[in-house]
Amino acid sequence: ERSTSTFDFASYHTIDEIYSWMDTLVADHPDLVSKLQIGQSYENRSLYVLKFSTGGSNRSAIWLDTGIHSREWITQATGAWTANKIAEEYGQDPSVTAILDGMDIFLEIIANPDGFAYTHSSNRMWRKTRSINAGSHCVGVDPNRNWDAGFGGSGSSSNPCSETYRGPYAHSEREVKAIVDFILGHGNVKSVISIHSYSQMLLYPYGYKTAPAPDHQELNEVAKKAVSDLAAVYGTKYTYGSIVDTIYLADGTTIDWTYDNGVKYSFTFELRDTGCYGFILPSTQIIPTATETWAALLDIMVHVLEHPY
Amino acid sequence: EQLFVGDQVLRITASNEEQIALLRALDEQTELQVDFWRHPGSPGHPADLRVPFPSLQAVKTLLESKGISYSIMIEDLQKLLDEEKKAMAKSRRT
Repeated sequence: ERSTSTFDFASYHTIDEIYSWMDTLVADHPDLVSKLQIGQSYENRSLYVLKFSTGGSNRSAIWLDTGIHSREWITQATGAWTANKIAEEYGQDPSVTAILDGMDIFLEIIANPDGFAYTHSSNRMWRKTRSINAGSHCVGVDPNRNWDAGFGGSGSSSNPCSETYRGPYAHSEREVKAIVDFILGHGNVKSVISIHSYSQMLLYPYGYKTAPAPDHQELNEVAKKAVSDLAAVYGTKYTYGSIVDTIYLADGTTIDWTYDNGVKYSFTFELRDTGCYGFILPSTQIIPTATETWAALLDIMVHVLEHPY
Repeated sequence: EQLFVGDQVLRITASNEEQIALLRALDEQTELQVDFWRHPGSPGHPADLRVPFPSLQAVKTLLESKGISYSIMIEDLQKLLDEEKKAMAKSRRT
């Protein structure tokens, strides 16, 4: 008999193993966790989202996604650990309990399933989707340049062979469109947290323009506290700020689109970097990374709960 | 399955905008098949670049000739991937 207690969170897993474990999580917490299918990938894999809800209809919600860049395995692994943590802490931890008594949480652990499967079977370095590009021998679109927020600008590439290829048009990727449709259809998503790796950053809009976001000051304060609490766990230092100020001009990113579509608390993480491995982080790093990230996630989620809009 | 034997990941620190522009231009040279893991941002911030084994000499020569400092973050990428695979297999057996 399987149970969530036999799943090894300290190891990397294939998509089949993670999808199978998701069913176990749902079975172990039937009153809290359910699994939704929000669409299908280019190669017809299911796009699954875990819904954590204590009831109510169309409650305000927090969206989390991990692994939109498939090769950043530490993110999917952190997603699985986080899902389990949310389920285990409800009724135990006062913050998690308060959040889930007032809001729903949606978590998409494998946001780019085709790419993820491809990293396991054929090319561990694969970052993009697996859609075929007409007129090019190069495959895939960068799903974090495909959103309709400054789409097509110089902070992304028009070359299908580039790792930052934006795609033929905004939301051309099924994996992106599914999230767009879900968030717009839901209509009450108050926070989006998109998790990547690596380089230890907590970022907020904008990436496609240098103008500060209208909520810049508040987002900056939230980020400051979150990275401070993250650092308190193992001393891991994060930088924070807007995408454009902290990294570079980046067009068509997830959180710019969510922010422009009314989701005030839009953040993106770049998880742990030991300086030795890039995104090939050894699996021994999964639990420490997820544990410290949890502290920051909880800060953001509590802030969202306490600042309704 | 694509292998990455001898590929290295270089951590490169550009000291000015000119060097950053040069790094960005590397991305456009499709024959080198380099892959930025971390894109060049601003001077003083590291960029990480995976360089396939056949392009190593050309890339390192270019960096050195332009005075761009770098260190080797990953000596042989495939070795790391083999260890990762071994760890996964061990976990699955357990």
